[in-house]
Amino acid sequence: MNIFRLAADMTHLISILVLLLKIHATRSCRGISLKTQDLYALVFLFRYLDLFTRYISLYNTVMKLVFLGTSFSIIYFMRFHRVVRNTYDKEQDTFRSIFIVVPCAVLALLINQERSVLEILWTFSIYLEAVAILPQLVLLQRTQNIDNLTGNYVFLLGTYRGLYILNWIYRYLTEPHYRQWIVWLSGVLQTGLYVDFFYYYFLAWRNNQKLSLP
Amino acid sequence: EQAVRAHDEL
Repeated sequence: MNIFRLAADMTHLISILVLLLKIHATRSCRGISLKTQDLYALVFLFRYLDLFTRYISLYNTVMKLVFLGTSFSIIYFMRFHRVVRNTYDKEQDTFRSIFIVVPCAVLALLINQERSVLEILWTFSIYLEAVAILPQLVLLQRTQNIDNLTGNYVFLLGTYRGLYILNWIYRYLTEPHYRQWIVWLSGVLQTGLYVDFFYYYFLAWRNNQKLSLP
Repeated sequence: EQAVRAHDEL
């Protein structure tokens, strides 16, 4: 494992901890899209099915369990916690997940590297992760006064995928036969979706203003 | 082997 990959995973982990911190500290999930959280849970669920079939490393297993556990606990808080669930902006969180789930499923069936159930579900999770942030970005655009923790959560999520690109470049240069164009294209698209957000995030930071998306 | 390589990432 290289430094970029470790930094990427840690950034991903920190982003989730920031979201959990927001929920615990403010007893609110205002500005957080439940649709995006549902999609991430689906992504982790399908991608980590190999927990039962393939052992890679202790680090790998522990991280997978942590990502699964935290994503489902976030959903639990947003749906069922008696205080937190009342702060969910249901009326604003209107993105139709079906419009990204179905195309990703079709794409995974058509374009994959191996015709097996596990591999197709894994490929589906790669495609779905690339676009799972869309409901969150739409909700942010509709949210007035995005709080710091929510802004930082999305910023860390974007940074995580950006760091993965550096990891892929590093692996491409150092490992023979490392050719992962499905993952690369999806990852570049995923990072690209954050470009607009990054622009306004840095603008707000530079001008010492509260973040808001036009 | 290629599939295994992709699967070692999170």
